[in-house]
Amino acid sequence: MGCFQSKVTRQYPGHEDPITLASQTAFSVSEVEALFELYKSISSSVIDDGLISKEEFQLALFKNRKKENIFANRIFDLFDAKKKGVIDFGDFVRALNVFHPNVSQEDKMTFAFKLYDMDGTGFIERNEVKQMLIALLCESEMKLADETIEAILDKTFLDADINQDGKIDIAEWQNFVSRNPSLLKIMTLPYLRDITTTFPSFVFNSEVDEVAT
Amino acid sequence: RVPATMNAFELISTSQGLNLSSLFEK
Repeated sequence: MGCFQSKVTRQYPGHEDPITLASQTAFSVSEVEALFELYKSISSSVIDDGLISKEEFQLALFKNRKKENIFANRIFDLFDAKKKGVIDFGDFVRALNVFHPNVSQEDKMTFAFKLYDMDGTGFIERNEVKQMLIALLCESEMKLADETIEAILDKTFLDADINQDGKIDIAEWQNFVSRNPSLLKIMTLPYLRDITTTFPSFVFNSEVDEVAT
Repeated sequence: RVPATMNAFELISTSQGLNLSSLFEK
């Protein structure tokens, strides 16, 4: 490429080469380019700066930019790997990669652990689970008696917290998830298998020689 | 109705905020 700076690089700060991204992920080069079509549309939905802000992420998830949701916030924070307050294209592809059907259950399990370890202590603590449970109940307008919430937490921790120290470590989480595989269902997006069909316009915007795809 | 025997993570994983498939809906 020499000194040539592509239009894409100038318009999209942090835009990484599709071939490099494909080599780091389960995506093919064409799939990375199709994801770029999705990225362009999300990152220009509020401010056309080539980066995804939290507001744009919420808008894409809920079709409503004002909707606050602790889970969406947590996902955003995990996607924002460089902790810049925005998601660049490389972050976007690498984070979505975890949701690819071909990625190992081990990687999905680790990502889910980080997701639920809201305070980043290396443990999923009872108060974090309670906070998430209450947020879910509010979101879905379900009302549960305090005793029921405590009973659900007791049951969950009895099952998951093997050494009964009041918090779930990564080994306990791994064990718990292996006994409850449905918990990782949200970690797989079948859409990612057909991403080139969903965003066929990538073909017209491709910057990569066909040979490389 | 949510039975008290339900696992907390099963409930949490039903959050709309964790369902990234909506990112792909145009």
